[in-house]
Amino acid sequence: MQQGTLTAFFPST
Amino acid sequence: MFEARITQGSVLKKLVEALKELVTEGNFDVSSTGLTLQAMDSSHVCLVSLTLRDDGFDHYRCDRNMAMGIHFGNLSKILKCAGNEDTITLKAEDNADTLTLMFESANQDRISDFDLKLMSIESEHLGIPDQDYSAEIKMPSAEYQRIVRDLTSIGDTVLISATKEGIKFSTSGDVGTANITLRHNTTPEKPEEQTIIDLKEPVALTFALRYLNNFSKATPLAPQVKLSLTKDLPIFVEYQVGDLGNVRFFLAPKIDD
Repeated sequence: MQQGTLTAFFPST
Repeated sequence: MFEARITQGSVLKKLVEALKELVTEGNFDVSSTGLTLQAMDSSHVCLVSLTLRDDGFDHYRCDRNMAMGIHFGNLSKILKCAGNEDTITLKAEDNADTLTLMFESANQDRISDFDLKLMSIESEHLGIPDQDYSAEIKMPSAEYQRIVRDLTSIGDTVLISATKEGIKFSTSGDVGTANITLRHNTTPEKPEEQTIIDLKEPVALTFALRYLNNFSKATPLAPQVKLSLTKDLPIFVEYQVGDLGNVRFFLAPKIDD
């Protein structure tokens, strides 16, 4: 399994 | 002018100890409503969000919004010089390049001040949506700490599955495998010893244990921790810090190749 990054889930503001 | 005074200075010491290994630096954003911090670890896998409300402090004043760039290792060095019973006051002039920390002993016979050099930090701010989670688990923070510590000695990742049977933490490694299941348990008289599972739908996600273990450094801040899970979304781990605010951790899941 690969480690996801948070920026893939939460938009940058 | 920014000024925030907290009688229970040990809370600040514990907060910084909880964060400093996860994030090396970040901005304390101060405004009239309080102090917040949002910072990601260097690999952008997890995020720490800290909220300390103005009314949680014994005295709070902030005339204009400021972002104070903090190196947490350095802040920790200074806070280690504060006694556990000390009152701590944070102070900064507008546009200051230092943050002053003043420590007063309980009987006022020792007063010290330290200036921490501030940094200029370009930080990326993420919008975390308010949402309903499939499963919310409140449990004693010491129990969470024990589970992730024990499992870290067996494996690198943990599968957390929430079903109506309970919440199961599973891992495997060279040693073998491990499964720990917690059931809904409201029998303890003290609310902080209860385990409350609020399940809307079953969910199972895999996470790196290293980070979950790191979040448990916040254990001294709160008797309970809340884990929130939804399919294909980061886990949300929250500690309420008394009436002062909260510290929240978000960790991206492991995803199938």
